[in-house]
Amino acid sequence: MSKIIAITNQKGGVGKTSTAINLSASIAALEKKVLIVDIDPQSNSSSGLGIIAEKDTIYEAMVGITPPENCVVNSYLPFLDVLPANINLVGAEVEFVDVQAREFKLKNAIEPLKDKYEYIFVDCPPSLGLLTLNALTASDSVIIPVQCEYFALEGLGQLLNTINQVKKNLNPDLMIEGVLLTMFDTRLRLSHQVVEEVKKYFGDKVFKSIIHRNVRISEAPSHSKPVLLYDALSKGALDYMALAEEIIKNNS
Amino acid sequence: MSKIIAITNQKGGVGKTSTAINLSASIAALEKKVLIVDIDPQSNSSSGLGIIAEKDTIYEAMVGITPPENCVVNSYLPFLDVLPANINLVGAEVEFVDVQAREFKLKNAIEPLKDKYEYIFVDCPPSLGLLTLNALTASDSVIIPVQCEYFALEGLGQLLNTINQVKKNLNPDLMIEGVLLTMFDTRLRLSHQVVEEVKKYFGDKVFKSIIHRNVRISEAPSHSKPVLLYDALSKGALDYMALAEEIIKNNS
Ligand SMILES: Nc1ncnc2c1ncn2[C@@H]1O[C@H](COP(=O)(O)OP(=O)(O)OP(=O)(O)O)[C@@H](O)[C@H]1O
Ligand SMILES: Nc1ncnc2c1ncn2[C@@H]1O[C@H](COP(=O)(O)OP(=O)(O)OP(=O)(O)O)[C@@H](O)[C@H]1O
Ligand SMILES: [Mg+2]
Ligand SMILES: [Mg+2]
Repeated sequence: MSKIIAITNQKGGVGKTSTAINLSASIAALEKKVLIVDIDPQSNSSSGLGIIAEKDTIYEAMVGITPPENCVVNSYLPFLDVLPANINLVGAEVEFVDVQAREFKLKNAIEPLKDKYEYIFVDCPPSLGLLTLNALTASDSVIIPVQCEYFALEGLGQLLNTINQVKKNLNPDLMIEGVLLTMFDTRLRLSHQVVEEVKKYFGDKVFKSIIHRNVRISEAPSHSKPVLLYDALSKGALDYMALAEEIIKNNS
Repeated sequence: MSKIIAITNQKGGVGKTSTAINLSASIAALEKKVLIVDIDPQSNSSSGLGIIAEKDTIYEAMVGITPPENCVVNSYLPFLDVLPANINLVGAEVEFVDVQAREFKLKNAIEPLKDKYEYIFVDCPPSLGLLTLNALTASDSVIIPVQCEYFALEGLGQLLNTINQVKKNLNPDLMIEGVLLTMFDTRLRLSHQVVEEVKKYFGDKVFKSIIHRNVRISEAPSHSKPVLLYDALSKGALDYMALAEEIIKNNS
């Protein structure tokens, strides 16, 4: 049986994709089978692992053109697969508006894959539109990456509202897996202030593991690798491995 | 007569809002009248200048509930006004889908304001949906902020496609004002690599002014100030002033 976790925050550039790739790779390194589902039309999770999908993407799986298992691609990491996205997904939000059960398209697409993986992570676009609603409806829980910056605090209220709406109307079991502080820079006063605010606001929902700002994390995608394979001893790799262990511990 | 410039890139967190606020403030400091139009439901341009609008926002102006001039708010900076956004805007993308001339809503809302400002900057959300299409349709030109990071290079092709589509079908006069390199860190090899790539791809469309990574830029919004008023001698303030001068020179 698998745990499906959406990684979402409508604020842009907070580390959703970096978390999807590096958390998944760390859990796969601990020999648990993991699937990344990319539902961002930017498809950074796919390309960040060197996967460029021409056809048979999450779009075709959600629309019903291709069975989901035919869209799954192996990464070069054992235990880690990807259900990629590409630019076709851009039209989905408008296309699905008048379709029945439009919020359940992703849940139905993932259903046949659930038994093959212990963890399924869904990388979301920077918005609270229909694609993100699909991810929240399909998931057991949500990881909320929060960049240690001022603007990152602003949208959290709206994100919590949306999660509560989905819990009330579409997915009653939806929980918060945790709030993840990202791009923490120990030298900056602002970073420490944001951490304090987030801990005040979310209490024990904040992961103990904090992801520090680390250039190896932002270099790794240009080599189509998770940071664990790009520089295993870097702060970035160690931070994401600590997060993986914390999540596995919380779920056992 | 005013020049209307959209600030857009669907990649999240690349510095769209920071550019909208700080470029506008720098031009206003040079005593030219400037308006910021915030069409991002996150409304970071509005709140980053301490403006929280309950009603009479860009949403009411686009829908026709309130005349646009009644939605404009003075910032505490002479020569700088804001047409704010708030969360009501989230519904606009779906609401406008079936409406006639849906891409021209913003253009029509800004029309009566054009004669009062020399520059109007439109801060866009991290997507290429209907709100951004409205901005591209209403604008004379586009500033494309590009963060000096690997993922920032990926979406540029799609953004250019969208700009060309709008130019062909909705706004034949749309031009690229320039590509702006943001969060450049002189110590990082990755930063230099991205700058090289962007210059190869865009040639002389790249602004000579580069915005360096500077913590004062990310601290300023928590004080509801542009960086020019928060720390006038910081690298961030000097970089944005240099950009303001470059844009004014290009347009005279
Ligand atoms: N801990 C970190 N240290 C340094 N750089 C980081 C870190 N996490 C992410 N980055 C870099 O910051 C940028 C934004 O991160 P990322 O793309 O993962 O965010 P996102 O939330 O997925 O963005 P979007 O909203 O566009 O989907 C990327 O260039 C990434 O490489
Ligand atoms: N040159 C810079 N140096 C340091 N920090 C910066 C710089 N420019 C922007 N930032 C910070 O980086 C974060 C992202 O910038 P900003 O919010 O302006 O991007 P955006 O493109 O508007 O994001 P979104 O896609 O969510 O609208 C913010 O916290 C901002 O304060
Ligand atoms: Mg992403
Ligand atoms: Mg913004």
